[in-house]
Amino acid sequence: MKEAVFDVNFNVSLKTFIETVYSDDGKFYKSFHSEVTNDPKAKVTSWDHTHSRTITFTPDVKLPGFFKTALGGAIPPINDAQQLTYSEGATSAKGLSVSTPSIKGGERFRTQVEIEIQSCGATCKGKIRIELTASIFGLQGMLEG
Amino acid sequence: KFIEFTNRYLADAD
Repeated sequence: MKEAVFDVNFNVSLKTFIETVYSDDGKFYKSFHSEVTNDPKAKVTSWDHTHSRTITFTPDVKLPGFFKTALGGAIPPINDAQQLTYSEGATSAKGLSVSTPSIKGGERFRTQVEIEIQSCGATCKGKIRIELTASIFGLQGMLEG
Repeated sequence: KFIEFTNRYLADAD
């Protein structure tokens, strides 16, 4: 397992950050996947009563051959299970995101991203913690990218 | 990439 932590500062209020990044229509993540993972057809469910939702995307990226082989020849759709802890007026929020490829044994490639954000008035700041459980040696650098 | 994208997206949304 490998962990990386990044300090982040965003130039908007916590409320605006949450309403933008975690909007119910999933617009932010649809744009993100369209631009970053090259999947313009990423799907985002609505938030359910447990403050959870699932994003499904199929990255169109170049992978080393051994990774493709490990995944069965092609890149499968990735399920990103998100959970948000935030209530209106709160001074901090936590977003948890657990991504696994939709294949048998996909949990071997689990990537967990935890975003903790605190309100600083007109701006907000926090930490993003990424945990990789990719079991194949050498994969981490690519996933981090 | 996520952080860079988020900052740009938030700036555009302003």
